[in-house]
Amino acid sequence: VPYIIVVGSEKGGTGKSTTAIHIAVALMKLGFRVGTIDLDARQGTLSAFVRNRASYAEQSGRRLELSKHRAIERSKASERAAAEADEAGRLQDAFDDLADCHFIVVDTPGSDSYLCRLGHNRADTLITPLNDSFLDIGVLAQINRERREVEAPSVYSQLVWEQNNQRVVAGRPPIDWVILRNRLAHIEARNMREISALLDLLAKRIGFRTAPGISERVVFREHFMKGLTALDLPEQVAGQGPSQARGPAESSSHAAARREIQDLLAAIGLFASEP
Amino acid sequence: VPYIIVVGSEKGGTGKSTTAIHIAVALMKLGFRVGTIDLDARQGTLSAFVRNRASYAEQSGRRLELSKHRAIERSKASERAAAEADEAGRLQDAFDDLADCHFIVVDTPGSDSYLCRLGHNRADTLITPLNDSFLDIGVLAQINRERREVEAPSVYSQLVWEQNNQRVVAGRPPIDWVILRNRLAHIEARNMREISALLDLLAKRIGFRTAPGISERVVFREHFMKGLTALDLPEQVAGQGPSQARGPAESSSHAAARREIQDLLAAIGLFASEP
Ligand SMILES: Nc1ncnc2c1ncn2[C@@H]1O[C@H](COP(=O)(O)OP(=O)(O)OP(=O)(O)O)[C@@H](O)[C@H]1O
Ligand SMILES: Nc1ncnc2c1ncn2[C@@H]1O[C@H](COP(=O)(O)OP(=O)(O)OP(=O)(O)O)[C@@H](O)[C@H]1O
Ligand SMILES: [Mg+2]
Ligand SMILES: [Mg+2]
Repeated sequence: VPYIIVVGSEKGGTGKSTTAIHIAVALMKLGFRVGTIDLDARQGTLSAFVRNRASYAEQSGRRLELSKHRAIERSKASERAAAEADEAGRLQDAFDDLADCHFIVVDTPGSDSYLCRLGHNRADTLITPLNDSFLDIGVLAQINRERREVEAPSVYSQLVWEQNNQRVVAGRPPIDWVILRNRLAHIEARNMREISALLDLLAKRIGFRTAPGISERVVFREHFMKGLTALDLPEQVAGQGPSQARGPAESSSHAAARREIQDLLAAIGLFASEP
Repeated sequence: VPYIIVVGSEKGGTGKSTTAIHIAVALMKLGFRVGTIDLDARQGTLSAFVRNRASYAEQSGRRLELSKHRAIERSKASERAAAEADEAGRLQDAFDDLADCHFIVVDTPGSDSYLCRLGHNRADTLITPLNDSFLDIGVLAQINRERREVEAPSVYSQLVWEQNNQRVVAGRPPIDWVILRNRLAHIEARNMREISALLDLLAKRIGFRTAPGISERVVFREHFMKGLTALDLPEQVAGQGPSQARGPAESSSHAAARREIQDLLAAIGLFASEP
């Protein structure tokens, strides 16, 4: 039975698709069979990455691991009950198609929808990326302005609790909810400390744990059009001869990027098993 | 008649709320009466900022300019036509309430909705923030993988065109669509050049112009809980005595942040008129 990793948050642009892409590629590099599901088919960042990767592999002749991919569009039915039945059916079909995978990585949109809630319900591990910003904290809870206490859980936290309760009532394991600080600055001190202290306070109240963070690095986005990640890069990026090879400084950021993704996999507890 | 500035994009987390906040405060500092409308009331970042600002002004005794604010919830009616009539009515009420303002700044969610489309229809100027990333370019157009040509406009570009057409057919001025590069890195070179070249290509095809960019600066987010921006900061931030005052290095980032916001207002062409 595949282990399902969902990347979700109602806050936009925190790095959901970027995280889903890097986890999927990292698991494939370890030799696992990986399925990917895009529940944000309108924007389709994950689907575009998978397409770019397949097309680049074909064009360049490079042997690249490819995930088995399914994108689920929102239903066009205007009557709510019919739309929900349509979405539930198509999502179930996708999980059935991917039943032979070791892992399934699911990307979700930065907004609330029935399809998105269904996706959260299937999460063995839920990863919620967060920027180091008070604007992002609001997706977890409303904080008292003096920042000393949680006034109320957010609508998103309530959504996760609700899906978790449904799993537990049905005798399934609870969601392992992991908050991932993303796009960490390399130098900022005070703001990071304040956010870190707030997250510690929230972790107990809201019921999540935190993973080691991921820094702001251009390598996490610059090879998107070729469907490549830092995990693919030790080899020469096609189109660059030895003379255009990166300076040592760049490869140290690549190495650090690879380590951050590996630390994330370890924090989720996925390193234990080999395929 | 108020001049309406809408900040929109279907791509999440590009800095829509951050941009709306800074434009609103900058216009208030110039002495204009400013209304703010939050069409993303579920997440409510702009509404939280306005609340935080009012509460901090009260608590600290500081005289801070405050906008006249309205948040518009999505309709709960399950039948589509009824929901749309409800949303259109409440949005019109909000514009009527703010009719005595010089400017109205509208923040929108990072997803498609009827309310969001209505908001775009009212835009005299539409500002679309964008991160310097190939993941963000997809919100404007699907690009041929070799990055040399536009394969198709995105669903969001088509949405803007559609709203623009409706305005023109009704004899109203077209939308002035401005793309704002946001969270610019301070050092990255190659990635920025590639994005910049792509945007130049897209500007003609899709029909927008670009404004000078805004850099990644912690000052754009660190005082959110007090409802303050870099534009408010030259005075001592309450709670910090002279001995804890910022080092000179921090104030140079504040000064640069203020300049970037002023450059943005100038690029929109708002500097011409005083209240
Ligand atoms: N660690 C990182 N370093 C550098 N850039 C990053 C990093 N993580 C994400 N980004 C960039 O931040 C932006 C947002 O990331 P992404 O699109 O993955 O977020 P998302 O949560 O999937 O957004 P949406 O809500 O639109 O689905 C993109 O431009 C992406 O390239
Ligand atoms: N120029 C900047 N410098 C530093 N941080 C920034 C800047 N602009 C935005 N941010 C941060 O980036 C994140 C996204 O910004 P913001 O929430 O304003 O985007 P948004 O487009 O409104 O997101 P959503 O799609 O969720 O509505 C926030 O954490 C914010 O603090
Ligand atoms: Mg995404
Ligand atoms: Mg926002």
